[in-house]
Amino acid sequence: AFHLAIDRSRRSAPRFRVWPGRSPTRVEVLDTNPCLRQLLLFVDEPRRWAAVHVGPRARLPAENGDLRIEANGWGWTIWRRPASAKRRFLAGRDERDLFVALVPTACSTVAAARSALRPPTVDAAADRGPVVRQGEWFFVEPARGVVGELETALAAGRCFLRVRADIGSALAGLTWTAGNPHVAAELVVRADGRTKERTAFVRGAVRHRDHETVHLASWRQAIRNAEP
Amino acid sequence: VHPLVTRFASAGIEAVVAPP
Repeated sequence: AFHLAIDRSRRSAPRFRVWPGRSPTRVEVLDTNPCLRQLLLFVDEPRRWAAVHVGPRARLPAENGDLRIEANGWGWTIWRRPASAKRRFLAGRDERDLFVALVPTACSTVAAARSALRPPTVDAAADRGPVVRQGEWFFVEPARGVVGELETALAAGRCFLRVRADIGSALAGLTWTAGNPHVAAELVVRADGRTKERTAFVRGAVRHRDHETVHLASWRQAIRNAEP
Repeated sequence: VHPLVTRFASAGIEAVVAPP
């Protein structure tokens, strides 16, 4: 099966390690952007299960219909199958590290893949103020009146302030999620009374192991990219 | 050199193809 990993085993700079898979799996580079140092990868392969063996201390992803985990005596066997036969990945360099992202729509250029990963809510918020990004998170100016309402709710004790909190797990309502955390100095999660939809607001420094720290002087809404 | 490695290199990205 096709597999793409970021290899950090050497002492030098990290690099991609590609397992192209056997026929009929097909892997092609659709587009490259040398200025951004990013490329768009197309993978076409049958929806079949493939096993990856990881050590006992590996971080495990969550199980779902396309992912199963078994103990194998030494560590874990992760059984995975692709969600669809044809997939596109945007891969390359971010500010200071390598990344790979599954692109949610069919496209043929790096530019189109980048805009497909940017949620429409981020584009809408761009009219209100500059958008700050750190990896897969966008920090946008909240809609008019939202910050005032947030501060009123905080003062009245209707929501609570978290300090040095992981944005992804807080928004998902979990104590822990896979991947390195994006840690916000101040974070508030609010749930809509009717739809139960959760919204995260962050302020101050946002830190991540692989990214430059961003500093948010005022409350910003945190929106994750559109990666499935 | 694997063609994928060449394509990655043309985008300025270092990659290796894992042995089978």
